[in-house]
Amino acid sequence: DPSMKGGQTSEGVLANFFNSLLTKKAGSPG
Amino acid sequence: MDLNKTVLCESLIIWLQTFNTAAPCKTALDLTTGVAMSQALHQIDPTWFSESWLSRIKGDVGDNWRLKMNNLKKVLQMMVDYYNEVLAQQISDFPLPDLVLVAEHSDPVELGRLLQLILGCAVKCERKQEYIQIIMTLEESVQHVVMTAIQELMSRETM
Repeated sequence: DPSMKGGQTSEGVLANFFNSLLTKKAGSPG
Repeated sequence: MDLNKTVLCESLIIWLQTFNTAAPCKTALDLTTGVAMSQALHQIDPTWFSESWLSRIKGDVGDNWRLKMNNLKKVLQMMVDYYNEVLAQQISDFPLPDLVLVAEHSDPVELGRLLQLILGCAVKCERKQEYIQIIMTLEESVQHVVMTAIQELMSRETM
């Protein structure tokens, strides 16, 4: 399945990324 | 034309539309006046991008690229100061957009760079949760471009 990345769906990759951004403290490095 | 950069610009225009700015925000040409961008920035941080600052952005620039350029300069300078002074992040490694190309030719590559900087402000400001949640409602293909744009910004910033 081309939408799979390392066992994670494309949707999952996006959700992980944006959720991690949500929990990141203001001013913390990327 | 660099297809990837065109995609970046197109996707970030879709994202910018979520601010429902009073100024038109449908096409690259709409954005070259700098007015919709300044209104979005005012929503992102009304203290920094204040009413007073907003009032210095000319609304009726028509097709005059020099007037557009003046607006865009104000937008870019205030954003760079925002990164440095409010977010405490240097973006000197990030290639700043060529505003002449934006104002005169609606260049999607350079416009994309400008929109990418606005995106960085939105996902790092005090109300970032609100903006990130809105991004998560966008079409998946747009979210992918937004994610890549944020990752690129983060990889170039220093504290």
